[in-house]
Amino acid sequence: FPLGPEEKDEGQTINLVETYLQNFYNLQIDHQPRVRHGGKNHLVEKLKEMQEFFGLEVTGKPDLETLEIMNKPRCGVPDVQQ
Amino acid sequence: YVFTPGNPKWKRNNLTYRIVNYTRKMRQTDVDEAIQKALNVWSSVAPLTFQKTEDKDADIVISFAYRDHQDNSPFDGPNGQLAHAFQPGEGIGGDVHLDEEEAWSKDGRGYNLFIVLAHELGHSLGLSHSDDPGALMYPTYAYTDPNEFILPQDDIDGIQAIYGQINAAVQPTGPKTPQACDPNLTFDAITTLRGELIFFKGRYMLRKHPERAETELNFISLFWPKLPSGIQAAYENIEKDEVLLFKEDMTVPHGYPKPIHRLGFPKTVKRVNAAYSDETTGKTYFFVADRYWRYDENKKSMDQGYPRKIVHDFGKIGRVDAAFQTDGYVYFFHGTTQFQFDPRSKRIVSQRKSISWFNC
Repeated sequence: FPLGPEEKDEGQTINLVETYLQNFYNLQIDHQPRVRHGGKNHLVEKLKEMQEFFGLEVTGKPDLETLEIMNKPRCGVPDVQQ
Repeated sequence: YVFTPGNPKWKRNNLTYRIVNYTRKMRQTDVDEAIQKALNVWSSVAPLTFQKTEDKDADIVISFAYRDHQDNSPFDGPNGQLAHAFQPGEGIGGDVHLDEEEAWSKDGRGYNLFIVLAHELGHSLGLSHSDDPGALMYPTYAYTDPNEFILPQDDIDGIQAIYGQINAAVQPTGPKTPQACDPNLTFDAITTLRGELIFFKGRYMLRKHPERAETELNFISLFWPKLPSGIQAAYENIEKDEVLLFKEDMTVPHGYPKPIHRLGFPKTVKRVNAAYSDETTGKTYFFVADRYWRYDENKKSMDQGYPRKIVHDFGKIGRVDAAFQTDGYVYFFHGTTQFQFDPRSKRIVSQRKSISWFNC
């Protein structure tokens, strides 16, 4: 098995996930401090949407398989479009 | 397949395209060939024609670009995003942009320009990303030998849902992506590989690691770009840490193919259906139609007294599609049926579905 992401920089992983979901799953991030509304975490929702699209186990967490897909070269057109 | 939201489509079927510039990574003639081939992928299954033009407002404008190229979607350098395209429409609509910083190629090295272009043209014609891992419109890059490329059924269904079928008595069809838990799934060949099981089907391989619950589906070319699809037989020689693959009329790297007759088959034998190797005895069994041969890996020659009838020594298992040995049992696959054979008692000890290994 390849080494898990925990050996990598946590920040690098979060940056990869956020950028990927912004580029291809329409995640809106405005970096403003914001009180959480009703517990809805958009990033987790979008991550689940991406995992469902790729037929991965829908965990809402950036697990190994999810990161493998995110590191794959791909088309720049978003997977979900407005 | 998925339509682009709003179902955009071209109002004409006779479209025009223009090539703005060329990548420096390939010869211009190879780029032209890749573009032509990519356009043919779609024109051969839908009533569409593509006419090359130098006209500024061609329907589809193809260009190679760097980083920020004024379309609000900057490229990201090597790897990552390889290209993008715009849905049908005026102006930038239909245009294809390719990242000039990618290692474009006409074969399995770097990124194959034909494969990426064919995918982007799907967007230019109104398709969005498909979640079928075998589809051309699947978002991640997967190399397939352009000479073997056949547009998958999912993509044919998608483009024909937008533009209709071609005017032909027989409609084109394409490969369907195998589903591990499809009860009708049959296999071309199966082999062990360092403790894993590899099931070959068309241009796919299903990979089952004993420690992982799920089954991985990949293109054969993901691991072995030079291997053809449609592997017919395979077995692992554990002693030599080697997996041998058999296919009639193979074209593979230097030193291969080796004619199967060097193993001792008579000239009348043209292909091998299945094979497995018994690690303990050093004997390899080859199954051809209703007979089998036994090869001695140590002596490197066929044993005397073969071929023999399969039914005589293995029972009523019919023609063998695929076979492998693990945990002392031999598993024979015939269509959607799998027979578990005990070589010690020389009896079939159980019969089950072909997909029993996939935890369905």
